[in-house]
Amino acid sequence: RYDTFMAAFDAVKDAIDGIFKELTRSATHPMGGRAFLSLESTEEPFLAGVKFTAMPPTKRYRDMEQLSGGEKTVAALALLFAIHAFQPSPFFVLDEIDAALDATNVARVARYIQSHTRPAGDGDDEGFDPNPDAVLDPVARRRAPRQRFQSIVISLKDTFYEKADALIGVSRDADSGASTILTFDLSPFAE
Amino acid sequence: RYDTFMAAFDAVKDAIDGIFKELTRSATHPMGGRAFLSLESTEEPFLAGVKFTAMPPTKRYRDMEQLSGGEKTVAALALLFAIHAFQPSPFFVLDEIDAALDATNVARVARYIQSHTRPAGDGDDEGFDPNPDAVLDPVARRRAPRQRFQSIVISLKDTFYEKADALIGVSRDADSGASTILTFDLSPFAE
Amino acid sequence: GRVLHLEVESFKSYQGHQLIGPFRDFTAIVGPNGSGKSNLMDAISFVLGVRTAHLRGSLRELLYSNSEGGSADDRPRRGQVKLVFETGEGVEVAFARVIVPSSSSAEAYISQYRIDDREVRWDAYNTRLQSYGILVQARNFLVFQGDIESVAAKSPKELTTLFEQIS
Amino acid sequence: GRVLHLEVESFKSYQGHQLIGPFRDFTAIVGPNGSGKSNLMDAISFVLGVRTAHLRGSLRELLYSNSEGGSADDRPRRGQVKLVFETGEGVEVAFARVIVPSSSSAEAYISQYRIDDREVRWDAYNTRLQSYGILVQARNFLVFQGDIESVAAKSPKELTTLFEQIS
Ligand SMILES: Nc1ncnc2c1ncn2[C@@H]1O[C@H](COP(=O)(O)OP(=O)(O)OP(=O)(O)O)[C@@H](O)[C@H]1O
Ligand SMILES: Nc1ncnc2c1ncn2[C@@H]1O[C@H](COP(=O)(O)OP(=O)(O)OP(=O)(O)O)[C@@H](O)[C@H]1O
Ligand SMILES: [Mg+2]
Ligand SMILES: [Mg+2]
Repeated sequence: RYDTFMAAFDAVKDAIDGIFKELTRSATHPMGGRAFLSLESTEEPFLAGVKFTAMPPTKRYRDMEQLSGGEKTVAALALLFAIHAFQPSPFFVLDEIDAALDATNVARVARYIQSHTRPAGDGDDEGFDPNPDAVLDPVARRRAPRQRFQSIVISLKDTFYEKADALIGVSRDADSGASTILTFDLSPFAE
Repeated sequence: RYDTFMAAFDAVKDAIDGIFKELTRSATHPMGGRAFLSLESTEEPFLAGVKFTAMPPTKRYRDMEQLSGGEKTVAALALLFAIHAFQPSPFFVLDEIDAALDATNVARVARYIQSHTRPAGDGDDEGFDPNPDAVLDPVARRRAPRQRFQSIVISLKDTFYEKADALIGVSRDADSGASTILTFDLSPFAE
Repeated sequence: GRVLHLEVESFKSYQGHQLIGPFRDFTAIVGPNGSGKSNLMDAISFVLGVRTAHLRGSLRELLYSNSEGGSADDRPRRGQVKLVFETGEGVEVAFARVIVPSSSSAEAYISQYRIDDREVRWDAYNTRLQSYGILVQARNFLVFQGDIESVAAKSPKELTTLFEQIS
Repeated sequence: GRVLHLEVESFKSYQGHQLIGPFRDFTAIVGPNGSGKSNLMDAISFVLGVRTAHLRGSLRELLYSNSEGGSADDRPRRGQVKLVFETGEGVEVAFARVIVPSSSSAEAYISQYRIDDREVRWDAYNTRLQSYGILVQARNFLVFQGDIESVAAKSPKELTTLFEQIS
């Protein structure tokens, strides 16, 4: 039990900081923020708590409770993607995760998702990396192949959904209240 | 105790449907939706529950739980504004109430707030009503003077905050993490 | 692997039989409030075997019912969601979960599970999903509306539970 | 009545003394994530006398502390929020709530209340606010971030409590 728990914990612990940095770096803060996981008890970790700390750039250590809505969302996404590094499900379904995000953070999250969405079995993950930022970190790139997952997102923000490969439009019939679907392929318009 | 409770309950009960209609009517549904409050027990109402039901246009009766995120937000705002009709506080402070709202609902909520924001003591509320929809409902207008309240809203959506009279911009100093303020008067640009 | 498309029938706000898809690498579901976007997420969660306690309604409430009819007889007595999945090897697998009236009681409903149109028991269904990396009990790849911030707000004990689930 | 402006000093992310305003009939507070918008809402709630249990931090945590210093000594030992309110009759009233070190303990803090710069007890402060229609116990006019949807999700019993509070 200790072994399976620590295998999961260590994998996520190693992945979280890199992912959080990818989600928080900017021109003013090229290093991004800092995030880490720590164990309250090291002998029987599954009986105690796991502490998750995320510090946005230039913010000093504060309880997660003190973070703003948008900051909590970014930290939560970093944790989910770090868990995915250990347990790679083939796809994510994300319902309005951008609700609390400002325009800049929407762009960062959209870019992160874009750079990770390729079908599984796409050959050598390391050969083609659309995220130019990863070039800054050649050691990390060699150590762990870049995760891939299909993304299905629900969003009200055009700055987010315009980055998708396809749109599924849902509308409600005015009389019956039934939902109808219209699909729209965005790939001809991709840059 | 029965009297004070029923005074509050009846006042809010009378206000809720009109307000919900104002927040949900559209070109396709000029009558808007339906909302009402009911008592689970009529002899000792304060010992039982108050049931709140809100039905968006063309939606059949369903538990509030079944409503979508945006539909719940609109219903909740209608209830808050109806409570205000009974207990008129001079101002509201609303932090990102538009998070779950689509563009159309943001516009309706913004217009509702705009049509209600005038300083208290502005003379006869009935003489000047900037909401042309109220003309459709002369009986209601004479029975209850239009509520007035000052609004302080926090929003990430420009379609919402562009309707304000003034903006207070907050930004964070990149080194110290301290917040700084910039104010911007929008009234020269109002239509 | 990846999701190719969904077929929903009489599920939540989806009347009759509708094809949803194709899903690409990065697909966005868009539309006005109340149009049925989260209902699609419910459909995906439902067909993957998530228990109704975690969905927004009982099996009975998940069946489509229209705005006009007032009585329970207007509601179709059967509905389903089918998810067509392409494995890493390029094989197409159809997972379907059907809502049918329970034989024991007129007003109760139960779920049936099918893989490629052959009825299977829930554990076989779940095991097959697990073999493709779809671990429904942990649900880490499903983020319901309004839930993302609470992931960051979890107490240390709740995070331990999360790690126990994924290990 | 209406709010004219706020003065915040060493409160949450606000270093030193800052003037926030003037507030118009419809004022919007805008800016990036983490910039300090909700902290302004906390300031308004704080100065109106909302108990710290309903704010995002203890009195100690509400005092400004910067990103550089690591020790508790870098934190100012005093902070305040002042709200200048114009009554229906056009009279300006200044409500201020000050965080000061408690005399009994070095690490504890308490609140002091002032109306027009004269110190008053909390009930006098609260009564004066009530006379202007500001009913802080019910808090119906304050909607914190993420709270609006839960108003609609309240159970019938919770709604009854709400009606009891406002009556
Ligand atoms: N069994 C059902 N039959 C018919 N309609 C249903 C059923 N269950 C739910 N609905 C309707 O579906 C609507 C909710 O849809 P959904 O939650 O998918 O909206 P949404 O597009 O996610 O909206 P939002 O952007 O506000 O989150 C509700 O209006 C509800 O009345
Ligand atoms: N006592 C304090 N001293 C200094 N900074 C603080 C203090 N308390 C909170 N903060 C900082 O204030 C920030 C939160 O600000 P706030 O919640 O107002 O953001 P916001 O503008 O509402 O963002 P969002 O749009 O994401 O909701 C956090 O980054 C936190 O570190
Ligand atoms: Mg939704
Ligand atoms: Mg905020």
